[in-house]
Amino acid sequence: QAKERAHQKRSNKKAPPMDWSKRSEVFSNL
Amino acid sequence: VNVRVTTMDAELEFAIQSVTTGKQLFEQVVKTVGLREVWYFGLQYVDNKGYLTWLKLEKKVLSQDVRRETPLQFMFRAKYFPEDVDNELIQDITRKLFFLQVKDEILSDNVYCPPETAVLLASYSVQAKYGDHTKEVHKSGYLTSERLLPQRVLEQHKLSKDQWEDRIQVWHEEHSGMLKEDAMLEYLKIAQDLEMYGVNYFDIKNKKGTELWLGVDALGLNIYEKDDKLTPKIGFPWSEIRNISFNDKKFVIKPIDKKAPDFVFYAPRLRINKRILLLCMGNHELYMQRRKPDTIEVQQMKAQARE
Repeated sequence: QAKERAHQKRSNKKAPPMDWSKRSEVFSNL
Repeated sequence: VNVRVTTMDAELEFAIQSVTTGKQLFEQVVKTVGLREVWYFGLQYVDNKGYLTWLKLEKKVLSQDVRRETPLQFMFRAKYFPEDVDNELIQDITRKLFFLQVKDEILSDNVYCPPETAVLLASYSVQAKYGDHTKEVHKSGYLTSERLLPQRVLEQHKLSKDQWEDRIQVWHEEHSGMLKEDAMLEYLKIAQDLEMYGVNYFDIKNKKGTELWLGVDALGLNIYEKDDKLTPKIGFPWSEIRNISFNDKKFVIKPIDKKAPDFVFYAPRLRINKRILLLCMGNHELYMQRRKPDTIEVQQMKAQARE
């Protein structure tokens, strides 16, 4: 169970999916 | 000129000449330790300004700005990380070097690790060092002098050494029957899921001057807010990137999709920009190579490992 909880963190390493235009928009608003 | 190279578990000394290249020194090191998966590794040194720098393999060692001391000091370290340790790492020596380096990064709080995972990792590192737990050999207090948990975890949870040992021992006992080499691999399989594992962070800014982090890793580029290195806000897989370049402090990422707009960010430290680019190139190259069939050399290594 502890291993499984640790493994679930892997999905945190990925940013939300978005296209290139959205990436620039989000970036300029940070 | 005398040179000392420290790996994660060894200290090697060589004598080099004025014509010795970084590649020649690197080859002596990997030959000595028996490492064949050389593409992950490099030699680091402290330059005359005090900055940690990767040795250029194509240039002569002594023409690079290594801090003058006797002997000259280098560290043999992993520069690139596999996407999945279980599928990619072939030799025991490779797994061991990664295990020792990653463990050190976690224990030094360079890679954030929550308490439960820290105890789990500690139990595997104990199995990797001691093998199976036996009551007669591993008496109470057997972990007292071991460096097992990140400093942050020790400070945030005020348990005594005995209490930490009790928790780690429970899982150490559960690993009974696991080979030391397998315990190192299990450690890495857990550690590689940590958010900061394998990420190189750099200071960047957007157009309005907001300070952010750029993360460069095996899968691509990510952008993080300054107060949170764990949660990427924007991500660019290597498969979507056609080209990266910089001019002065301005970086441009060109997408493979030619209809998509270029992405621009600003890296304020010129000295660092070459390093960012080299890391991007190296990670991208490994990403692409992984998706091609194994070379003959890799096939041979895998066959030998199976034997």
